[in-house]
Amino acid sequence: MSRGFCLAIHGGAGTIPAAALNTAAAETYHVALRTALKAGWTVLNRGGAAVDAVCAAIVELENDELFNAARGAVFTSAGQLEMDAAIMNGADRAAGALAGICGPKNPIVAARAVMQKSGTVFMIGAGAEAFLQTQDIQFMPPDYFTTPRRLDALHRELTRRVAGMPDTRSDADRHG
Amino acid sequence: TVGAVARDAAGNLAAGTSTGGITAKRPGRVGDTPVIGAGTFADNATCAVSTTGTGEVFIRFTAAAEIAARIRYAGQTLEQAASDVIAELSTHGGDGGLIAIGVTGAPVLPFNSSGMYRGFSGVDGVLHTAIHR
Repeated sequence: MSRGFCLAIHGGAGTIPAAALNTAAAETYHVALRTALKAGWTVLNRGGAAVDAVCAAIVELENDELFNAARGAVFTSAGQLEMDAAIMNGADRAAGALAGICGPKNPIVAARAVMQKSGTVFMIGAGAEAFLQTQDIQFMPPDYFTTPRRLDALHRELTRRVAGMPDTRSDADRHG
Repeated sequence: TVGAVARDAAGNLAAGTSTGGITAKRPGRVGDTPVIGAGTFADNATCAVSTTGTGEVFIRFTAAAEIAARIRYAGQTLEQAASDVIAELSTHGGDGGLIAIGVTGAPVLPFNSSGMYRGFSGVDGVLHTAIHR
């Protein structure tokens, strides 16, 4: 069995029903997925580490507002952005995780800083953000992460709740 | 939610996951993504896993670590363990999917929802992507 390098990525499960995803829209997702795969593959092909390839691939997906992470993240019921991320290195079981943060352009890079620099494994909220401010991490204003599509999904859901209507959201809206 | 798993030329495994959560979620609610062993896990001896879906169920059933445990203690293949866990999670309301890579062989990308944005690539450099089944 092959022991060569390889990687896999995902952009979320549930997705838009096949009938609602026209060819052009589907192609934008394929292009975005290939961009992320290429970024990770390039690291591996030059002999780079698996943890570097994982970071490179996820950064591409975080930067693309098609996906529910970083730019294009969904909103809480209070209209806030709370992002979570984690990374783990199988070589030594080193791990870094973050929850309930907003600010780092790439939460996966922030999770890696927790893994490598914080002396802990899991950090949340304001304390995590304060630690990350001391690291070489790029921060962005909330507007950067805000997209009309996610705001629309939030408003639809809040309207539905006020009206007491049943939750008939698609997986796409529920999980973004 | 987005994720990646990789095995490098030296055989090291790694996993990562990143998410905005669920639309209109209760402030402070955290899903499986940052919970090591639930949404994200890597161990060179068994596998690297990144999951996406109903976080509460993936946490309660420690989905990622469960796959590693079945490989380690039950001698299952990555594919068997990953597809069994995803199938069992759906019986507990756990909709979603995962990507996983083992010590050898190709990645596996099982899901029990209507689809999953996914892709994989290897030494040949061919970029395989898919959305629905």
